[in-house]
Amino acid sequence: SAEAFSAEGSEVDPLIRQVTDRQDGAEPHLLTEEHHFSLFKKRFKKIYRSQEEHDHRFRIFKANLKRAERHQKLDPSATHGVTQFSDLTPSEFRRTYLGLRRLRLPKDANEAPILPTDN
Amino acid sequence: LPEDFDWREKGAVTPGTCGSCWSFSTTGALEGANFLATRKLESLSEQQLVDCDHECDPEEAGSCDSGCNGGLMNSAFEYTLKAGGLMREEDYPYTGNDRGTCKFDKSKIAAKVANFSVVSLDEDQIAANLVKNGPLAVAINAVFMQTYMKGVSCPYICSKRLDHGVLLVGYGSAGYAPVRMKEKPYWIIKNSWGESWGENGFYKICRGRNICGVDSMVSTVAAVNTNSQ
Repeated sequence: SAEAFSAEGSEVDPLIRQVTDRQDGAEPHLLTEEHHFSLFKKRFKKIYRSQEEHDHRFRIFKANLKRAERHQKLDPSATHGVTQFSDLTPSEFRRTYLGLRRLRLPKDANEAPILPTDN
Repeated sequence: LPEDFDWREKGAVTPGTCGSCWSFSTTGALEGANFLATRKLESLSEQQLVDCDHECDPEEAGSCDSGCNGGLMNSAFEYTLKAGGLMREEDYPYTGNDRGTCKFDKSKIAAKVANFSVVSLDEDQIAANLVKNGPLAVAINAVFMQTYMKGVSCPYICSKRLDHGVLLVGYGSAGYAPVRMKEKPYWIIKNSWGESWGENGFYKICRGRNICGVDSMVSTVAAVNTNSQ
């Protein structure tokens, strides 16, 4: 469940509360996503150079909300939700913030001596 | 082995973020080892590794450390051993890009590698090396970290394909898991994405099943006591 944050970034509510139906029939779910996106932009000071970029990032943000919900189901002992990376696609995230070469243990690496682990 | 252990409480972990995770993991482990050897906590230069370390994995042609395109902690330790050591962060500050030339100044070395080795995929051995030798350079699969906010992460399913370098700074015997009402032993990991991510920049991941490959590639490093020189 993505956490709702106030503009100051503190948690105001650990769960997304189901928004009651509005008179004008606005889709509550959409309202929630837009609401979260505006909090996200405020909290992480996100500014997009064009309306087109903004809309593109909003689409990615919505997909990442769903991804956070999936992660929450797969990883219930942690809390998953909106982070500073919520407007990045998984591949943008990997390309920008990860950076380990394809990993194999170098065969010539020294093996650490076995240490005693009792008392 | 103590039930709980945390190098942050012993002053062996510097603050700080960095975009190049493999150099972040390398400098973090050497900072801890240098603290153990000299009792001084020095923030070491990731930028020196990004600009100067192009060490290759002898077993894999073309697998060389290369700034923002990725690197390996073991190759970075090898570079540091050959180059003589790392400079302080303040003497070789982080610029966030890898287009600069190498500005290494041997006269300003702040920490030297004595040796480094790989710890077997055995959680007791990892914990013992952590307690004895200081924070450890580890690799992990970071797929759940993009949405992680807090708590003990223990995904039912997580790839062990390693794509991120972090620093193992401690472990806890029980992290309260509200949903499944279970106490979970966990590793405490320092990540390089700043204090607004995770638990003030730290990540907790449960122990016991090599979750997300966290036990697969663990390196420990020993530093030379430069006080005596």
